Amino acid sequence: MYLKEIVLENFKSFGNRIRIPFLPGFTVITGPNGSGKSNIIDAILFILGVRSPKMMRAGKLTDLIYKGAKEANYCKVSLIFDNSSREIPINSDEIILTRKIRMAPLPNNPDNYYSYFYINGKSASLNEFVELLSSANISPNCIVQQGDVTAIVEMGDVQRRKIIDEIA
Amino acid sequence: MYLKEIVLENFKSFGNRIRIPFLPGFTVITGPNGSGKSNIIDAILFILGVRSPKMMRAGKLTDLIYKGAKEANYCKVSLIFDNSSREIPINSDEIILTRKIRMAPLPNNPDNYYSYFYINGKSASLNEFVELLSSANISPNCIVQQGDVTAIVEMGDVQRRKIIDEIA
Amino acid sequence: KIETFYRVFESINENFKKIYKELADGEGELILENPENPFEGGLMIKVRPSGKRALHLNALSGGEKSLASLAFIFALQAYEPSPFYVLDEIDMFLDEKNAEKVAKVISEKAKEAQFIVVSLRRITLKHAHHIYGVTINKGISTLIGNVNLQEVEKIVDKIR
Amino acid sequence: KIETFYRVFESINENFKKIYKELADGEGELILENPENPFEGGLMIKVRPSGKRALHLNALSGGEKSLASLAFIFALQAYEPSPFYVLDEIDMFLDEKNAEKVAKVISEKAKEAQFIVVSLRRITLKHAHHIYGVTINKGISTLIGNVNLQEVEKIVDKIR
Ligand SMILES: Nc1ncnc2c1ncn2[C@@H]1O[C@H](COP(=O)(O)OP(=O)(O)OP(=O)(O)O)[C@@H](O)[C@H]1O
Ligand SMILES: Nc1ncnc2c1ncn2[C@@H]1O[C@H](COP(=O)(O)OP(=O)(O)OP(=O)(O)O)[C@@H](O)[C@H]1O
Ligand SMILES: [Mg+2]
Ligand SMILES: [Mg+2]
Repeated sequence: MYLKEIVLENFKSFGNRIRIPFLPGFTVITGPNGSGKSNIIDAILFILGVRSPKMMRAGKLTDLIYKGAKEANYCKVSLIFDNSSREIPINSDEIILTRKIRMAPLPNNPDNYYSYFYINGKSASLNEFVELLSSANISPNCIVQQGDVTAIVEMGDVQRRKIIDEIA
Repeated sequence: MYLKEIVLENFKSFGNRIRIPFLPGFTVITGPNGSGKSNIIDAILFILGVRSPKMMRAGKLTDLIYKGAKEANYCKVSLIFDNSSREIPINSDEIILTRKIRMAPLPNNPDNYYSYFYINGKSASLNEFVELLSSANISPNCIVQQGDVTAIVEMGDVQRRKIIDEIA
Repeated sequence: KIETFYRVFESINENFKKIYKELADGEGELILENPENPFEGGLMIKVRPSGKRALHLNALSGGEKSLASLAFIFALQAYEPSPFYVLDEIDMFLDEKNAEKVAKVISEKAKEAQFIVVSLRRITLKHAHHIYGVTINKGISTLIGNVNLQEVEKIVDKIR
Repeated sequence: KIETFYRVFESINENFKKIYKELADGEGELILENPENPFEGGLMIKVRPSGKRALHLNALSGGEKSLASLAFIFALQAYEPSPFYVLDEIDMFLDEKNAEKVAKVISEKAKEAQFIVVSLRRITLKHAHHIYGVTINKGISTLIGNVNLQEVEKIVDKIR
């Protein structure tokens, strides 16, 4: 199983629709400061079910929507996994996980938004998402964010032991 | 006014006595991981009156004493300033600030230690040290430690305003 | 329950010792604060970089802390593998020699799992199987796909 | 008392705008949460990197945050100068172009104050007036004094 493609639509600095295909093995993403590298990582976290916008450097979830010359009122991210090895118990060679946030301002709540999850195009809940990913052992623990590389050493001993608790 | 020299004696990984002369202008210190670069910075903080050993990556002050093949029971750091411009109100072209920590284990307190401060060789208190340094506008605010470069941006707005309060 | 914990802990500890040796050429191990009842204590990391005495974790340098952290992360991965790992600038504290060691370890592990790594370091790019460049123009990010190292060197010599 | 604060604040704000422009080629400013009574609110930093809209400070990249932080630190320094500044790996997030900008700014400011900077970056070393190398052998650190860039390139090509 591997990540075949990421599709970003109006997500943070990716103000258009962009497809990023991946191959197995070792891929490096590089580029100047502020070009969007960590934003791609945030898009992966977005699909992995991270709920707190702060983890993706956003004040609120709607801050993930591209803000710039052309305004968008929604953002959408899809992760496409190769499932030929059936690591995910769905009878499909390809698993597409899509999450969408759409602004829906209300008179009493201008920050209101709607949140959507799709598995292979069918509506799903966040829980179904997370369950599916954990059946393949995919979780935010697969991700080390910028600046966090020494977090393991800097955290308290009890917090570190709890990492082992979760695995056991 | 400028820092003319640092003298390290049994301080952290500097297990001997070493003199590091400096010139005005822009000096870069480089070297492999774990070679001792940040330890030199810790030595400067040690003289600037930092009391918490944690700021110098030590559990207790006696952890600053070199531990290795040859054991030492004290560590000593001197900062030598050129004071020709009399920025420090002492009638001397050179100001030498020395701080020493000496292990002095007691039956009821094996971690006991003695702490010494000297200004131009004469015994002084920590307060006299700090007063003298602040008359030249020298304080831990002159130092940005490893990993802290984005601290200004990451701190809370009120904490940041207090930096201005202190200056005003 | 304690038995399950110990089975997992021992295996991860073995991985940690092996991987830390490979990365830092030093001795490392995980130690339980309370071996009789692990859940009443924490998990300590003890490392001794080569040629040095073991000291408090806190006394380690930025690069040494990075290697210890990465050895732990890779040890967890070895016990409970995931299909992919995403690492953002894990080489930021590493000198050239250590950055290359980590890149080689990742390149080897990439036979078993997919690694997507953000890096500005020439030495890391040198060991990549595939390289993407990201650029931004008028506030919109775009991707330069599948660049080879020579093309990247024009960006990278401007990047880092 | 508020008057004294405002005098200091305005001066530092002017410095910040100028230095941020120089470092990031963008617009930056310091904003008081509560202008009538500064002590009842915080101090916010607003920056707009070139070509982009101003967004939350939190949305900035690692390199962009570094430049904003450094502009603030240099702005404080311009108001109340110290004779020396000690900076440990402030270039860790910066790409080559930004690391060089910062090194040039430091090299210029070093006419007024002494700068002691720890760095692993070739581009930073290139702008130094003096270079020291540190090495460690059997757990004891030693200094290689006043190396020139060619000598360091042997260490640095191993370092980074
Ligand atoms: N909703 C949004 N709309 C438009 N731009 C955004 C949005 N959210 C974030 N950005 C922009 O994305 C940029 C940060 O991108 P990112 O963190 O991915 O950079 P990076 O390539 O990782 O850089 P570095 O090497 O410095 O870490 C910021 O300049 C920010 O202004
Ligand atoms: N009291 C001590 N006695 C002996 N060695 C010590 C002592 N305290 C710290 N050290 C050693 O100093 C080393 C760290 O040095 P330092 O932090 O200065 O490295 P550095 O050159 O800044 O490296 P990096 O580039 O990774 O940041 C550690 O390996 C640690 O073991
Ligand atoms: Mg980034
Ligand atoms: Mg260091």
